[in-house]
Amino acid sequence: KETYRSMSPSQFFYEYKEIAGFSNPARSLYQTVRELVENALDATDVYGIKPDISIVIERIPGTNQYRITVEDNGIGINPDYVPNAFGQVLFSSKYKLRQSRGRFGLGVKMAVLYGQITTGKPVEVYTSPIGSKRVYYFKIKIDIEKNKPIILEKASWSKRGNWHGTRVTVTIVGDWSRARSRVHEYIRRTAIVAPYARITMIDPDGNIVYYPRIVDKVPRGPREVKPHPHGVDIELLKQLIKSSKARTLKEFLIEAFQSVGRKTAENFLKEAQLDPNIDPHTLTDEQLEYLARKLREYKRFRAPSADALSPLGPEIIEAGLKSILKPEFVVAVTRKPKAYEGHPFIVEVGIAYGGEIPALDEPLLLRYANKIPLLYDEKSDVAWKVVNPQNFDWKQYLVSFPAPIAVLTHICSTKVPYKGIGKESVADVPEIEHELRMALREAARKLRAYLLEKKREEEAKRR
Amino acid sequence: KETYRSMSPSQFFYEYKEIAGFSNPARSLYQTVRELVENALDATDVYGIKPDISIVIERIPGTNQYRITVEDNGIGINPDYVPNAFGQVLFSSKYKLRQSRGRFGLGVKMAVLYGQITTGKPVEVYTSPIGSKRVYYFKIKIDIEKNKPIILEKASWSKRGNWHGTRVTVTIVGDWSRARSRVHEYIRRTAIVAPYARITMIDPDGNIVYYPRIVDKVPRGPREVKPHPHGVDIELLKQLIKSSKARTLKEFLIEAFQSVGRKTAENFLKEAQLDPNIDPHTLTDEQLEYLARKLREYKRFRAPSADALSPLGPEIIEAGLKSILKPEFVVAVTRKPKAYEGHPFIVEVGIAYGGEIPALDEPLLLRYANKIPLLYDEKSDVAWKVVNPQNFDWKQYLVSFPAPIAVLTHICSTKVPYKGIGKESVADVPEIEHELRMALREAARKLRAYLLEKKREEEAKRR
Ligand SMILES: Nc1ncnc2c1ncn2[C@@H]1O[C@H](COP(=O)(O)OP(=O)(O)OP(=O)(O)O)[C@@H](O)[C@H]1O
Ligand SMILES: Nc1ncnc2c1ncn2[C@@H]1O[C@H](COP(=O)(O)OP(=O)(O)OP(=O)(O)O)[C@@H](O)[C@H]1O
Ligand SMILES: [Mg+2]
Ligand SMILES: [Mg+2]
Repeated sequence: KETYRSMSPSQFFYEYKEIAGFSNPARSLYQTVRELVENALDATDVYGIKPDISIVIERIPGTNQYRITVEDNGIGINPDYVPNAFGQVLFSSKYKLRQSRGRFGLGVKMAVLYGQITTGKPVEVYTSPIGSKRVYYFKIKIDIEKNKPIILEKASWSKRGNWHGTRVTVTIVGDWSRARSRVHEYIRRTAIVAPYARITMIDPDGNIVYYPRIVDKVPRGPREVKPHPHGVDIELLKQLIKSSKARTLKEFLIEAFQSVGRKTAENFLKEAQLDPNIDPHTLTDEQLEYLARKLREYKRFRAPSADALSPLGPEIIEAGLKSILKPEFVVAVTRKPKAYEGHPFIVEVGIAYGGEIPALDEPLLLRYANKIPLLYDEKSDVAWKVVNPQNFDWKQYLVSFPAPIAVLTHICSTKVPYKGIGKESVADVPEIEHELRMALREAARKLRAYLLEKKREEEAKRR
Repeated sequence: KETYRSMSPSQFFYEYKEIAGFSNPARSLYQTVRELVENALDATDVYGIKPDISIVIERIPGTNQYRITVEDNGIGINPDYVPNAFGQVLFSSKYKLRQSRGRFGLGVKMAVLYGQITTGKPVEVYTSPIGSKRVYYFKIKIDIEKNKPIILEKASWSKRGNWHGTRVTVTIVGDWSRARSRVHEYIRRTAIVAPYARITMIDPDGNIVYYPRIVDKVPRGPREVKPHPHGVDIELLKQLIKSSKARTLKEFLIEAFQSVGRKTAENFLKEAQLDPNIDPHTLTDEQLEYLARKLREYKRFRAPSADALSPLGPEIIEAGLKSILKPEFVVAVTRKPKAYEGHPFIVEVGIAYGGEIPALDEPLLLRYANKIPLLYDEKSDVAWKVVNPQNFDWKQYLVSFPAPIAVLTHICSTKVPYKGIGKESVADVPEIEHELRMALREAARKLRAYLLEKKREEEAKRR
């Protein structure tokens, strides 16, 4: 007499949309802007395109409905994939080992879904891939039960000129008065670490915010890499073997993984006491468990490649901190690439001190992950755990609170260990926590040198 | 040249298992015990059965693998549904408006998946539904690509005696030395609010922990209810209309919703200027948006029914606090049912003071949601936000820190607003935050009365 049923992924994320950040109209307005802007930046700077992003948020008079449009000059979307990209939950071009803001295949669909259930209105998409001669238009809703797109309208026409990119419009119930400051902060913090982007926003109050491009060069984009043997489990091995044409275990290891050349494969197989010539497709579950365990434990694989990453770099961090905070001193540190569970990551920390920064009871913390500004859940983030004066001995660096100090942290990885699918805070994975602490100490040492020097100069003046 | 793909729900939760609490071997061992115990309790006390739960965790010698077995005397599982219950992600008997610990259709599948990918071993299930004459046995793995169960073995035999219930065994890589204290704390805190349950645990160190049944009566179980009109959106309306045989809008409102009788339906339709006789199956999206908005705004629906809830009650909370903390004073408050977005909820708060409680810098907070103990992410939980001395004026109640004080909070609802699918902290929904604060003040006032009285007695003694 118990009734059992299943849910499609779209039904699941509809039921529990608050877990993706769509908890109330104000927060949903914020999250919608985020999801569209993060997709726009992923379609540009990842490919070396200097982003031109425009964001328009208009209130529909007499209602609490908002039309949000984000347009970019990115790579566009092949029209064959547009319906699923906007109408199928868990559909993505970012399910791969390459740093990007998006990763879940969920973001824009949540915005489409929230619009659909609060206003009944579909998403409208214009897109033209680079090199395409046409512009494509779609009006899409989601069949929430089946997790399939419903194409209400589609059209295309030949393109005049060279425009390429994508323009997305969703209409949702929102609350601008409550969301305003966070949305503005999010866009500003996005612009700070993307000085190579031109960003324009028009908000429901009619205000225009303009962040001009101040750097003419996009940093080198990340490149997709193969998995690293330290990240395996039995399932990943099965997936890799299934799609591999290799006839021997040795060939398979060399072809499927990064950091495994012929010599390394031979040494590993010798040490693990495995036959190099066995056909990987014939391995039993027991042998796979053994192989996975040995791969994870082997110490002599080359570290995971940082080719898949695209850090900000000290120049961008220092320039960004200078422009928003107008400090008297700024320093930034970019650590060498490290890895956790086979995923490469780079930690970067910037410190800004004095100048126009007011004296605060705790450091002003500006968190970033894969270039995304994180504005919520600060106290449960690993960056706060490291920077917190209860855990970091700031006095040793001549900083005692209240003090005029801000810290910027950036974690980039092929897999940022977010605590939730709303991408608001990062879990305290030990390797990452350690790197943050090392980076913070490095930057704090330079701050201390500056403060010592400043003290000396002031004492010299006094005499 | 961009490649797009979709993921099944099992692939998605495999890729991002840390978001469900399966982030490392220690945490995964904790989460596995949780998921199995919460299923066992949901199969018993929800149905008025006095729970007998046994938990065995054994380490497989020479490995870091742990075999975890949880057995209960619950309602069992119909064998037709066992494969999907254990082998299909997003499959559940708890997708309904009735308070239960489970709700996502994910928990046991995550444990099965984690075992499968770390040890290669399947889950083993014995079950016998109440009234069934047979015991059923299954050995199951998950086809992660297709999100379907793989039945490796199945058997059944006729039952001797009256046993009913379920026994689940998973084998995972774990880390008992790191997980030990949390697992013990979780079981202890579970037993504290379930004095009607007999719980036995044998751990890998060979220790036996036994919580006897000290209350002979199970609290009244929750009952499934229909949705409340304040919880609607366009999608919910569409789902309800689709499965409704009602021929008029008025009939539909009465039949589909709780709290809507004939008179209420007539008044609502009059006020919303809608035709009571229109066939709901013919409503356009625009009309549905209007209807949803009007239903949410209408002020005169009866409040959501608390039949769907099963609070702990002050006796259980006080007894539980007395037994673990041995305080000199204890008080508990159970608030009246309230609602947020159509979901009924009840907030309960208990305070324990003095006695064997040590003086602490901040209140010891014991959080519960739908009778589940929450042990992680305290600082991002709404309960901490309310109880935090920075937000609550404890001095007004004659408590100044350090002080020997513990606070138990319990939120029960047809939809607890968890912040993540790992069920570790609750979001600060305004209605719930408000009720927590009211309950805390109510309990703190009784504490203050006790402290005043105690002060008077001490001063009387001194003279
Ligand atoms: N502005 C855009 N330009 C190009 N492609 C886009 C754009 N917006 C969305 N897409 C495509 O649609 C896909 C789905 O987007 P969606 O936001 O749902 O998921 P995601 O970005 O891959 O992951 P996440 O859920 O983390 O945001 C993307 O992977 C991308 O291929
Ligand atoms: N010990 C048990 N006794 C009876 N039924 C069970 C038991 N364990 C699991 N089930 C059934 O299997 C289903 C799936 O369990 P699962 O833990 O995956 O999801 P859930 O409990 O519904 O939700 P959650 O993901 O929040 O735990 C349950 O809904 C229940 O019907
Ligand atoms: Mg996205
Ligand atoms: Mg469960």
